Amino acid sequence: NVEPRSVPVFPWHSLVPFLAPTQSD
Amino acid sequence: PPSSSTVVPPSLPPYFIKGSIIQLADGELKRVEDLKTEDFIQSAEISSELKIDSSTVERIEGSHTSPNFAVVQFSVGEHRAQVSVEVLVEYPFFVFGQGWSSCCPDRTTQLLELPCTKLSVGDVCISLTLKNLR
Repeated sequence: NVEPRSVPVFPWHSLVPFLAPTQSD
Repeated sequence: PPSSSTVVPPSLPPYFIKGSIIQLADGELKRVEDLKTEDFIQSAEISSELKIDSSTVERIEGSHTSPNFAVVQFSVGEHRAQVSVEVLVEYPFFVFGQGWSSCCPDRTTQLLELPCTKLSVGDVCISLTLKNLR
């Protein structure tokens, strides 16, 4: 008997590069 | 003058592998290869902290540190801030209205099985910033 393995679920924002440039103001 | 920074992401994350399950902000689950531009836009609209910024590819060049890496220079947001990112050549970015694209789509498809097109200068990629900086 094989136990079902939980499938990892990733949040949508982890796929998007977080580019936070320094604000000049 | 525009600021510039270099970010080196870790090795290729597991969520880019074809078939990976991605949860949108409204709870909906989608496979990574099925994501559309609207999914990111709608998720960012729901998010209280994050907003979508457009990052235009201004330059792509090989990295000095390793042939496996590329340096992608973006012009980010309305302030057109210059940001350089050093990534593995197979690292995928999501291009508005187009989908996943990388510097070396053949390697992306080979390693991740993720359908991918060639990232080019002028492409507008989806990126994130904080909604409220203060």
